[in-house]
Amino acid sequence: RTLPDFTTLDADNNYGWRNFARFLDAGKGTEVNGMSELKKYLNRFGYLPIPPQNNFSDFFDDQFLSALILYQNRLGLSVTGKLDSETIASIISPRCGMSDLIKINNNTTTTTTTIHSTRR
Amino acid sequence: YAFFNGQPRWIRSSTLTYALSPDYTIEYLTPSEIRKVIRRSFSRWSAVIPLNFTESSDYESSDIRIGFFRGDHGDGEAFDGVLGVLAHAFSPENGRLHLDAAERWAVDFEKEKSKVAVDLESVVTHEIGHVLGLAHSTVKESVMYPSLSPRGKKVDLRIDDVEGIQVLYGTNPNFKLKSFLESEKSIDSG
Repeated sequence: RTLPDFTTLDADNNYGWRNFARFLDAGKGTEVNGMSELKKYLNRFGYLPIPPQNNFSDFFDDQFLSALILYQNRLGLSVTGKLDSETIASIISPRCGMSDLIKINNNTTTTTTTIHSTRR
Repeated sequence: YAFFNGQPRWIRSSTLTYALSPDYTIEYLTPSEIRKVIRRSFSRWSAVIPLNFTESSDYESSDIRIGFFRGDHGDGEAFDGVLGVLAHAFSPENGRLHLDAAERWAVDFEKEKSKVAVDLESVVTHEIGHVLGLAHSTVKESVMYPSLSPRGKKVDLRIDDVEGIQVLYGTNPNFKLKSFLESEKSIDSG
């Protein structure tokens, strides 16, 4: 699988999101070291609420799967529920810091509730 | 297209002022290069809605305040260094538009060769959409789609952006949908 070449940055660039590339093809039920960081990413952009115990595990669980499907759906990606190369490429792409979706319970994110689509 | 909760928009005036922060800026682009890009970005939105934007030198009292900030800059949404989050802005009538000073911003990819260079005009045009009341779009071609690849450029508003912003502000009387759609078609074929 090919991912965008800017993941091969030189050492002094601290581009944290490029580490998400190592989750490529991780599937539901697996536990991958560092996946909690990816969960924080999905929380930041409105896809995954903070769990009751207030911290994220490294486990690819049902909540993470739902958030992943929501992310794929919202950003026009193939809805596979998998960390496929298209989804990973989107996740590690630089982006705007505003949230994409629903109100989440840390009360610091802008909410988006009305989505309109146009049929031609 | 999508809106923020309650569809907030600017109602105070049909002309909004904007200014660049004199203190929070970057050194490797000249102020005039930055101002030219920002002026062009605002003009793309004012071409489709009956709203004008006037540049001001008085940052504090401007409606829209633009600056380059690094790391934790006091609004609860810290920037994260190279790539990652590039910028953010706030919904109406807040007016703040923040760009991550850690990025390698470019106004001309012929001159700027960095692999992680980010097009300033594309990001400013996107963030102005937020300042005016648009949230992120699901349409990949739209300016309001949340991500932008390094050395990528996305400055032309698409019909999704135009339809959304015109729901909030109405249509600029000089805007011609037919010619807009023709220009969009030529962008697509390009």
